[in-house]
Amino acid sequence: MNIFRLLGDLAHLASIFILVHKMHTTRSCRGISFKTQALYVVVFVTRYIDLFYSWISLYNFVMKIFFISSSCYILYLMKYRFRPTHDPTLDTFKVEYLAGPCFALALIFNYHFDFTEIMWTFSIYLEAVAIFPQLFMMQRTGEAETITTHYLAALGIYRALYIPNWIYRYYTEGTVDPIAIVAGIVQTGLYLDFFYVYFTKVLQGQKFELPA
Amino acid sequence: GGKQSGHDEL
Repeated sequence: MNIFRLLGDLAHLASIFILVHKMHTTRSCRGISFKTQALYVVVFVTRYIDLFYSWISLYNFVMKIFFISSSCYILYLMKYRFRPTHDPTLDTFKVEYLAGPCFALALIFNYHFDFTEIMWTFSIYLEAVAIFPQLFMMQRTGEAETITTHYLAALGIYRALYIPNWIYRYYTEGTVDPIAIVAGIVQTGLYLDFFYVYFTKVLQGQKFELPA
Repeated sequence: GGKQSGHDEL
């Protein structure tokens, strides 16, 4: 554990609390992609299969349980409690275009060809692109509520902070995880456009609006 | 890195 990793994980936790807070206070899931949230459930469930056979630390265990349960809770909120506030006609990105190639890539580029390892690899690739339906939706509507942009910023910062964590681990432990690193860099790269608007507009008190 | 069940990150 190092400071980058810890701050990254805290940003990830913060993003989830911001999202749940947004839904409860506005009693709405408007502007949130159900597809992206569903992909996160798939990401966590396929990545954390090792909960059943591997003990890393109490921190690791508690965080995994939290990510699985909170992502399921978010789907429940969207699917049942605030269902009328979700507009499926805006959430039209085809998730099979993401899941299919990620699964194929996991079959080809992995560390070991066995079930749990391929599921782990699949989850890493899928997480990298899971934000696409959300970004696509914002592109279509051309705007986002400020609280939604705080959620996305925290989510992007989480993976961005993993990059200095990997550099730090390379120098202190000599460990390199090329699959996580390449996917993590791609994942962070997808946020660059968003970050630009977030830091130059939203944090200056303006509304998040994309040029028409 | 790359060892099986050596995934200690979230």
